[in-house]
Amino acid sequence: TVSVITISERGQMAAATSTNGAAHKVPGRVGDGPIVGSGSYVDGEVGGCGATGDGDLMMRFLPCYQAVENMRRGMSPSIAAEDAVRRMLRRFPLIQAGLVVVDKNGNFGAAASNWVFTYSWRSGSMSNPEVVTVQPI
Amino acid sequence: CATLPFVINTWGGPFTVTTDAAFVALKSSATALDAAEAGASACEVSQCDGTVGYGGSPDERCETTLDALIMDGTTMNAGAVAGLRRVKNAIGVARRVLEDTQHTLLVGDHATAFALEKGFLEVDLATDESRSICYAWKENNCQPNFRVGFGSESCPSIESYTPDFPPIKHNTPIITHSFPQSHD
Repeated sequence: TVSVITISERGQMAAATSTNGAAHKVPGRVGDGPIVGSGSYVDGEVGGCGATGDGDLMMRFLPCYQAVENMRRGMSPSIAAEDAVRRMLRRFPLIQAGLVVVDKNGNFGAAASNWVFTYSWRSGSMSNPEVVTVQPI
Repeated sequence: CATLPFVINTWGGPFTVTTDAAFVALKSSATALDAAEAGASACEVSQCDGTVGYGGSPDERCETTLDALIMDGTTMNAGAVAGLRRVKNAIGVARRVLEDTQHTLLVGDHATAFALEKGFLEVDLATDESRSICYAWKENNCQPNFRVGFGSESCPSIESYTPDFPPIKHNTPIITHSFPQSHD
């Protein structure tokens, strides 16, 4: 799954997710990718979030909506992401999840559970993306 | 903290095609929405690590279906497709749902019908690689699977999906992936 968040030069924000889901799924199964608030979520007044992981479980928690609302209430992107992942971990200790979170000013962070997660970012005058590794909580 | 424009996306490695495509779009004054679509689309075309786009994650009947979502942070408008069949550019169809309807999510064959109405091409999303992954899975008694209490005796009864139109021979190079554990 790819989830991406963009901020334009004028500060507009958008988010997108695309996936072909889980292998060997029961035909008709849909994961969390296309679910607003789970695959990704963005509110230009606050920030955005993109996710990947065990979609069957994640869509029950809407982690990206949670992360954005966490930022609305003052958390930093990293703390907001970690809180959203911890909420899922508490009920499903083996859940594999990865979240990237950015606020409207370009401050960003990430959190993951039960796998080593990576994310890519690029901004301003960077000529190449930077890939960051995130250790699981 | 980063200066604008700004892009962040899940995963590194092959997924940096998304970062670059979205960033290049932003640098050429595309809107955030166009850039997000461009980024996701780049991953659909290149398949990234096999979990995005055609030819990946075959279901029990060896069919690949696609899910996509796009959201505008300024208007909070969103468009999504789930279980999209036989159309490659899932994020493009999701964008059309956002722009051309008041809905948020279209699913399955009806999402495909909407896509065809919008001029998207109908193709077989399975590839030789995804089919061989699926057949190998069946050879392995359909393990692992998402069923509860699924006895291996039920495995052979899962017949394969055959597209109801002649598969188009892909001339794109077959990218061999080692698929990670099954997730979204």
